[in-house]
Amino acid sequence: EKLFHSRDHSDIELPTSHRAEVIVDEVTAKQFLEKYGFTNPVKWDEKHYEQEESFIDANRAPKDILSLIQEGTFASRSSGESDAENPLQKPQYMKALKEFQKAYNLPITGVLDDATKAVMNKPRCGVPDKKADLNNTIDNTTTSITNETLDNRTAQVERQASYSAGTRQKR
Amino acid sequence: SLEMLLFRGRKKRSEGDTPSISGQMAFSKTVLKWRLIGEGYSSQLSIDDQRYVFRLAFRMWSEVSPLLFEEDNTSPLSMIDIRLGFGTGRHLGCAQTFDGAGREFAHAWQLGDIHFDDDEHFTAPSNDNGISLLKVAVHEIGHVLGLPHIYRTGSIMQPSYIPQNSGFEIDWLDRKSVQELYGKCAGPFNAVFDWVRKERTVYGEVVVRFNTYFFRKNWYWLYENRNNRTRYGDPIAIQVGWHGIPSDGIDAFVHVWTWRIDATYFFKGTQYWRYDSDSDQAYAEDSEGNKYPRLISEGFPGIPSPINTAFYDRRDYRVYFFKDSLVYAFDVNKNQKVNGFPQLITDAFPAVIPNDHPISNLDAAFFSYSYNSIFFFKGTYFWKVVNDRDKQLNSSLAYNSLLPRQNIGDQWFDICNVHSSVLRM
Repeated sequence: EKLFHSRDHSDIELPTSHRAEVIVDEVTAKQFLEKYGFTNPVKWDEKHYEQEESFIDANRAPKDILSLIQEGTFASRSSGESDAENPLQKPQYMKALKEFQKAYNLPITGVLDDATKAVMNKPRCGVPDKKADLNNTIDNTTTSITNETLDNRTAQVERQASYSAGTRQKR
Repeated sequence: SLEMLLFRGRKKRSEGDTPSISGQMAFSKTVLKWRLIGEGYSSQLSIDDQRYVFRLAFRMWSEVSPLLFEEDNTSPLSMIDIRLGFGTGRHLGCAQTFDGAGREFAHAWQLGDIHFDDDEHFTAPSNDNGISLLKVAVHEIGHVLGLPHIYRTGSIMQPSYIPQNSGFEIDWLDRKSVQELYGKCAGPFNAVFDWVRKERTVYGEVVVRFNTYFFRKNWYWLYENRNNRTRYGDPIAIQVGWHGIPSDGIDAFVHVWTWRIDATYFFKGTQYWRYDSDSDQAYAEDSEGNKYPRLISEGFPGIPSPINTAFYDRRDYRVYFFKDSLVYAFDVNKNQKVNGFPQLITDAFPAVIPNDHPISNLDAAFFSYSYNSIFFFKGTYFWKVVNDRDKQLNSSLAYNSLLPRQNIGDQWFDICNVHSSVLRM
């Protein structure tokens, strides 16, 4: 339970600044697609470790370090275009949005519809969905086919055994 | 040291012995140290709860891969492979800022750190509300081990959080993914056996059940034949699951089952114990007045000890005891050693393919009701003894001959150790 000091618990009410920005329009959706690698792959690991090395350099003035961190945030990945018009009209964003919809088994409309916004607003892991992962989707499909073959064999063997196996299903 | 680790990881894979998924990196050692960083405790759960959840999360990955995880709160930080911590907004010197309550709940850096957004409502496994810290931890550890996001229903590596109404486990394909990076679990066993029990249904009918067990040192697994995996949560300590028998180093399990006799025995060293399957504990004294443990030489005259392993063959009502390169046969109806034994194992159980034979010092031998076959185990291999069905398919096969060896891990999957510090979880 979170600690509170005022009787009405108001001091544990999360300030709006502590709430994640909700994906409501094309601009926030565009930033989402950029952040999680749907526009172009995010180099996740090298960036982190570079940071750590420079962070360790004790001679740097804290201000420099802070600016370094500022440098490193991925939100600055945008291409510098103005976002006033619908950014998702751009071909690369439309393509990215379709890839996102395909990856999450959504209707591939290329439009920021409610279903897409709902998935974008779900709690999720912060590791970007790199391009390679999307290829992964295809791989696993083939793997799962192999698995069915195995399952069939197993089912057959199980049927041969005239005994039933009592087991504890939950951990 | 991190550079070296990365280099070695990459170098090792380039040598091809650690295949990877689309270029993912992998640790090049099997025992990994982790620590919940002191500055990064969550404000929502007790520290014990947090550490318990992480211990369980790491254990779950151990149960499906050759990796062992050890919590280490004393070594220098540079010696810690995986560091976990909670933070909000700008946290722990990380380049990626958390976004507050909602959406991003955690992230991980390959071969390194895991950060949890403490603005999220993380809950312990026993609580169905909020975001399960266990599930998120297992997901993020998957990243640290080198797994990418996988969009497959049922995968723990799905990017979006899927509330779970009951306990979740690492499924078959996720197991194969991590084993692609780190290889399969392999290793010798002390004993392998099918334990048969009689139970009565609510209608009073007697039902005969069996389960397959794998014993190794002082822990064991129940293997669910139907699901091709060990029971969730195994291995557990032998002491926990079996009562009155030695807690480690079991040499053999024998179930003598005839019209007249139904007796289960455990062997270790020069002694053996009779197990009461109905009350699930060893006899101190059985109905014939025999006190246990008993000397093997008393109960099975003519049989030397200690033995390597033994099994009961229902076809000829004999127990076969194996010691070094010899095999002894014991007739359970006559209660005496069979003339003509001992024989060389290579003579009594000849190899179908020349030289493809365990020769001596078997680890285990058992009759499997699932496969209706006898198997010999040694190291990471097993040999199947030709049974009637094999002879029907190929009449030239000699009785009791051994078919070519196969990897144990290719038939019995994911029998994996866990670190001794989490054995009793």
